[in-house]
Amino acid sequence: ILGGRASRPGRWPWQCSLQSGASGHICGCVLIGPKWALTVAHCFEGRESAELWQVVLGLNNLDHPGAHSQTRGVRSIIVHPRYNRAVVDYDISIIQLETEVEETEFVRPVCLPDLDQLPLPDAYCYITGWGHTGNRMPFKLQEGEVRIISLSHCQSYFDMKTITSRMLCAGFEAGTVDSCMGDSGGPLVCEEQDAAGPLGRWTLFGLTSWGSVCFSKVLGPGVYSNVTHFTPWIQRQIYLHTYLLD
Amino acid sequence: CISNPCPAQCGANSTTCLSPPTNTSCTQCEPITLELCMNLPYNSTTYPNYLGHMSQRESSVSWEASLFPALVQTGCYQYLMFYACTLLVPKCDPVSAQRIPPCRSLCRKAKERCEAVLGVVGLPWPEGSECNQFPQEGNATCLLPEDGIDECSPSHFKCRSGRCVLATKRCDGHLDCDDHSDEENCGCAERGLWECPGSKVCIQISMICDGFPDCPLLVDEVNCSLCRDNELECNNHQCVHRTLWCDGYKHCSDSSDEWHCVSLVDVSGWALTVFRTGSQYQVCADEWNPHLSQLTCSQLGLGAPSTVTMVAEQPGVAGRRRWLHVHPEWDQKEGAALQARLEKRSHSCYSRKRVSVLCAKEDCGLRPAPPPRAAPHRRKR
Repeated sequence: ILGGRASRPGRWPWQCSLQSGASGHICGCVLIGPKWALTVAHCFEGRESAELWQVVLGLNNLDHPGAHSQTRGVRSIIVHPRYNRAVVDYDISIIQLETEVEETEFVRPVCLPDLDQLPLPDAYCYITGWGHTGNRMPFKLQEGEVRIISLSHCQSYFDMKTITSRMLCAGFEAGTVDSCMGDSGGPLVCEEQDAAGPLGRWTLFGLTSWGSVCFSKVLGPGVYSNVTHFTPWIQRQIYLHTYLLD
Repeated sequence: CISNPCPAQCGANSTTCLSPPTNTSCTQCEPITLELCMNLPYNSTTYPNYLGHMSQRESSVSWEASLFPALVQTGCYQYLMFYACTLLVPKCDPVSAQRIPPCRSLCRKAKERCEAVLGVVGLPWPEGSECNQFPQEGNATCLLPEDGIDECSPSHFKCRSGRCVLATKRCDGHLDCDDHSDEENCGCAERGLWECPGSKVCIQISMICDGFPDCPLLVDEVNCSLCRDNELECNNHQCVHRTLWCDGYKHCSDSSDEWHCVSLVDVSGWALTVFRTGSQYQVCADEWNPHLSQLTCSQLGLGAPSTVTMVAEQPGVAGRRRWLHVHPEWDQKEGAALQARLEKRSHSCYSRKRVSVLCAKEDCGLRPAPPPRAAPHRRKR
């Protein structure tokens, strides 16, 4: 995360780290149920085999997992069948964990949005991850507040790259707060509000997907997979993989 | 790698390793996937490139990958895009797996003609493209534009006049080509696309009847199959016999015969309703049990049951209802969905009561309360 800050342990209990062998942290992921997490499809390019991966939850410092962390193997990886590597479209995948997580203060799922629930342009939401901060890769989980940007406005930043309805943009024109390399698959969450103010319930609207080279001179918003678009697909896949007999 | 072979994960085609050797320090030819450079007279590349990028993914999001296509529109140099691609996705020599550089003269022409254009908007010429690093033609193998090289990248539209404008500017209602050719022939068909009936949206032909709706009102996914009367249409337009629908087993290749089989319908309580053989059924309470209530809510993604009631049918209505009963071996079907644990029977429901379930949605999206702070240190503003 560029322009963010280190987060307090337990503040983002749905954030997880997708790790592979000696490489350690590769991508972020998001817990959505006791046995289910989401990440982006591009994290699995060339390594779609479940046994290569493990998911670490309840983690704040990558270097010191601590007593609150839980590690799970991966039973299966479901990459969206329409994932398009060139356009980075349909960039989403579902991770089925080997065993259920134990829900604690540090490990809790986030809500999926309803079928037609989208964050409003100019709403302020949060991104988190262990990705690049512009001068280093951090050990502590970083958080940053970003503003939701409409698709049409977002397209103007990415003249040469198509912004599809499967994408969501958030950030700032000056790129002051943005996700970066290593944040992929991590959450963009917004707190539910009513007229009286925040309600204390957080919903997952985006998964960090792509953008400009975040610490280069080219600035602009980050692009996230639009979770609302995929909610029916996610629910269907979880149901099929849990209950359906072959 | 000088004394050792390349790491195994580099693959059999890897011939050269970078120094120092690491698990990823392998060079090999790979197909070009960078959209900007898909129309080059070569189709394989190797990394790192001449701009220091380590992969096509890195190139695709780089500053230069945005800069060069924008610069092409100015028409500053006919072969600018070709030159840019020799830097972004260098040609890979199939024998040595080494990159082949652009010739110095190509670099110099591009820089001479286009650097000043960039300067007008205050941008520098890309770093790392110093021309002296490239060989002069004749001294070594290097790349020069050949006849027939496309001046525009695949992300550009070529105006009749020969100028390149961004493909996103084509048919956008604004004149971008000097000869206005970007606003001619703007129908979907002329662009090799399919027009969604009832709207002006164009989609790729491969998206018609592929099981994913892309047009407004889903019109790209209608009239895609001709199923017989005893069949139902899968989401991907296969036809599957009605009796196989919602039986707990996958028959459509996309599993869609097992979607939306169970629902809770709000009719004087949340009536458990199951779709079977093309019709809606209610569930007889005769052999219902708490385990099945649990399964119902869990399968619907709604957490745990909060209220389960057996609702008596009103006289005069029950005769018209269709019933599903709990299968005698419902507990033998490990991990199966609710619909697999129910069956049709010849007789009606003895109790004449149907199952009604209310589920309590699972908690999500809540963070633990922040730890209390010691009051004396609190500073109000």
